[in-house]
Amino acid sequence: PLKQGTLFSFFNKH
Amino acid sequence: MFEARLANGNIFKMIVESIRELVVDVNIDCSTEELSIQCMDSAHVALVSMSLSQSAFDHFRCDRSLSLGLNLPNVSKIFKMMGRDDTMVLKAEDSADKLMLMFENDKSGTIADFELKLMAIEAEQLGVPDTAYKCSISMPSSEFQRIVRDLQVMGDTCKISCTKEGLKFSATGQIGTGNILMRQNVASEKEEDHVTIDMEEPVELNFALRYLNFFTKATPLSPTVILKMSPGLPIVIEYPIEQLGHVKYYLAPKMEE
Repeated sequence: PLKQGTLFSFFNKH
Repeated sequence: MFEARLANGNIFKMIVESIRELVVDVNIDCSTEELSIQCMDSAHVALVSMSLSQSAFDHFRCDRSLSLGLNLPNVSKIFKMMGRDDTMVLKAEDSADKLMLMFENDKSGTIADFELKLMAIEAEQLGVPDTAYKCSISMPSSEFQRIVRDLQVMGDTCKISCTKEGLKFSATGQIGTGNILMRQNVASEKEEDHVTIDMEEPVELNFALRYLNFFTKATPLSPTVILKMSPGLPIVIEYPIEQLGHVKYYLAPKMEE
């Protein structure tokens, strides 16, 4: 099964 | 003082329409160079980045950078009252507690004005690195819209794979599997009908079709859409607004657990 990632795993918070 | 006049007010209306299904409250950031928006959907799966250069405007004055906190459902209601050929004027004081919107039409001689209360919105800002992507595809935005709309009947997830063969969109569900392959195509005289595929290495990623469909609300803004992908990274789906700006969407991929 595929799991939906969030953008926090890829981009840094400012 | 912030003041901006856009002869083709419809562009701004289309920008609002391209975002409003993803987010409710947004900050429009005004600087001397541009109007810009960066916001995420509530699930933090998708990010919208909009920029409209001051050169898009007939008149643009921004003495001090400011953020206009807007509720998009309310803004959308106001824009429903804008005529197709109306000029739009935006005005705000530096204190930025309200926004004045004016829709003017020289032909009919009408001027509509609205005052909208602004909100203080705490928004999480993300640093999006400037990445060199392994695949970059340019295609007609209407084709992309049709593909992601049609594939919804097959399933919830779309596998997008870019190979030497072309760009393939696939969806699998209870009734079976559907594949739509786009090959490079530069035969047409009209450049906006071209499909160009720039591939350094093959990439295959899975995305929620629901989100891809939200993004196609930007289709009226641009005849062309640009898709950028790298293995294991969010896809970038960019709608250029002439030479004046863009609406870009970033969508996190679905990964194996």
